[in-house]
Amino acid sequence: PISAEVGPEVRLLVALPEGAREV
Amino acid sequence: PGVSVVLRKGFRVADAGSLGIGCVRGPSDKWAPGVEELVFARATSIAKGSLGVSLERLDARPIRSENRVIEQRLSGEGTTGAGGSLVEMRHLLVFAGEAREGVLCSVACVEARGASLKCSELVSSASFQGSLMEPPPP
Repeated sequence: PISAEVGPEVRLLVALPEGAREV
Repeated sequence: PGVSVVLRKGFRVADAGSLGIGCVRGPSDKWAPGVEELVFARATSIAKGSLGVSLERLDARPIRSENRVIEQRLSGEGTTGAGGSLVEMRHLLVFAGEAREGVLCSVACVEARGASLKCSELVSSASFQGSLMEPPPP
């Protein structure tokens, strides 16, 4: 999954699809 | 005023579809109950432009608020150059830090009709981790 800092002491988590490649 | 983009990512799964994620953060000193409708409408407008889909419909569900997360889901369908597609979108708005900064993330998933990308599950998986605050008083 993605885990990215998006604010003060807050992270966003998102499961990525299988076989995903970043574009 | 004062809003900045803090996350912008796109992913593609060959022959199945794509997932886009965007987050902004900014001051909440002009916050008042009901502003979420304006924020989500703007987010929807921006997200629609980034889908790469000619939309036939995009239906918004009611805005919900639970565990300090204000959110809205949208579902739709349209066509891409490759054929028919299903669209799932979700906006999530929270307040964080001592200043209760507003943080808005939008997740949009496009699934080729008949593919097994499971956009609905992917969009549902989006969540925040950390110390979320109550919305500031108006």
